[in-house]
Amino acid sequence: QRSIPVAKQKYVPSSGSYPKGFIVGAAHAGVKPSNTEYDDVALIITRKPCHTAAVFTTNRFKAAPVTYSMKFLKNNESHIRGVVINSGCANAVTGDVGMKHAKEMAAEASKCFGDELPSTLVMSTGVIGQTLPIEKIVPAIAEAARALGSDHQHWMKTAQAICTTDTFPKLVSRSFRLPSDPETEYRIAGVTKGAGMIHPNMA
Amino acid sequence: TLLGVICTDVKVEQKTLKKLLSLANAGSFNSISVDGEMSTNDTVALLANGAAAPEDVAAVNITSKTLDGDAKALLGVLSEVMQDLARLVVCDGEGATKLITIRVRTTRGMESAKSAASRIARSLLVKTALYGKDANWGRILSAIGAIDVPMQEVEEVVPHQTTVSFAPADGSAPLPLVTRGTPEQVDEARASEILEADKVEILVDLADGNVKGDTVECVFRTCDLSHEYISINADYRS
Repeated sequence: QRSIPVAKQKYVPSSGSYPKGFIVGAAHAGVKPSNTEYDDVALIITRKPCHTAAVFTTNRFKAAPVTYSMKFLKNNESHIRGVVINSGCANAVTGDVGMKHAKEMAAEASKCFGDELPSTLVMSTGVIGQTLPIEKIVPAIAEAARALGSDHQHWMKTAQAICTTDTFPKLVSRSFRLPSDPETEYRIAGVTKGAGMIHPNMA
Repeated sequence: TLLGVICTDVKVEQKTLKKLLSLANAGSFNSISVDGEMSTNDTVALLANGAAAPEDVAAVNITSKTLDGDAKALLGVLSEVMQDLARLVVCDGEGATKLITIRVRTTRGMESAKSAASRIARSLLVKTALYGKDANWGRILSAIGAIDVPMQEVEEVVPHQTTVSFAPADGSAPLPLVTRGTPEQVDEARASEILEADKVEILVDLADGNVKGDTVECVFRTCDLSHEYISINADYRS
C-alpha cells in the first residue's frame, strides 16, 4: 500500500464498524502506465440488490461513467448491486468508445455476481482525455471480485484503490440506532477520494 | 475529482433515500472547495440494503413535510459521515497546509450566504494570503463584494453591515478585523498566532445590525493555496 505522510496518519482509522451485507475489494490493473504496483480498481457490492441514490457533477462535459450511471440509475434505482470504480483515468471526453468502456466495466462487474443484466454503477477518476485501458481493467475487476470481504482491511484497501493525488485513504464508519427501533444496531460506512479539481456542485 | 460511496444496512424507502442524500450533500460535498474547479466526474452514491433491519421493521420514510423520527435521525448520521468525508478531502487538498472553515451569516437567505462563502473559498488571493499567514481582510471583503448572486431588490451585500473576523479552531475569542464596514486596529500578534495553526475559521456577518429576517449560516470548507499545488498540477498531463 502507498505510504501515508506522518502528518496525515491521524486521519486514517485503524478499525471501523461496517454495514451488514456489503462486501468490498480491490485489485491492480495498472491503469496509469506509471502505476506498476498499487490497486486501482475497486468493487463495492451488496449481497442483495438495494435502493440507491446518487448525485452527479453538473459540469457540461460529463464523463462517460457519469452519463452511464445517471441513465442506469434512473431505470434501476431500487435494484442496484453496487459500484465498480477505477482510478488513474477519468474516461472523460472520450466519445463513444468511452461509453462503450463504461458499459464493459458494468457488465464485467455484474457478470462476477451471476447477474445476467448490468446491475452496478460505474465511477472513474484520473487524467481527462485519455481512453481507458479496458483490456487491463476487465481482468482486474474479476480479480477484485475474488478478493471481496467485509472487514476493516478490505474497506481500507478499497479506499486506497480509488485515490489519485490523495496522500491518504478516506474512510469513515459509524454504528447507530433509530428512535423507532432502539434494539437494532445499524451501521454506515463511506469512502471518498479527492485532492484536486474540487469544487463540487452535484445534483 | 470527487468520488464517494456511502453504504448502510438500514431499510430506507427509495424516495426518502434520494431526499436524504440531497440534503446531506448540500451541507457536505457541495460545500467544499480545494481549487474552485468542478470536475467532469464528481459522483456520490448512497446504497441502503436493509440487511440489519428486522423483518417486521418498516422502511425509514419521510411521512411529513418536516423531517421527524427515524428519517431525522438517519439524516443526522448521514450528514455527519458525509461532512467528515468532505473535511478529509479538504485536509488533503493538493499542497494544502491549512483547513479553512468559512462561516457566513446573513438575514438575506441561504443562497447569498453560500454564494459569498463559495466566492471567498475560490479566491486565489485569500488562499495565498492564508498560506502566507497574512491577515489580509481586504481580500476577503473584495471577494465578498464580487459575489455573482443576481442582484435582487434587496442588496445582498451592504458594506456598512458587513463584519469579518478570524477565529482559531479551538473556539477561543475571535479576532475582529472589520466591524460593520469599519476596519479594526488589528492585533497583529494575535493574528499571527491564529494563522500559525493548521485550522482557521473566517467568520462573516453580511447583515450585522440588520434586524429584519431570520439569520441563516452557511459553513463552507476550503484550504490554502501553496507552491506545491502548482508543482502537482503543472505536470498532470492529459
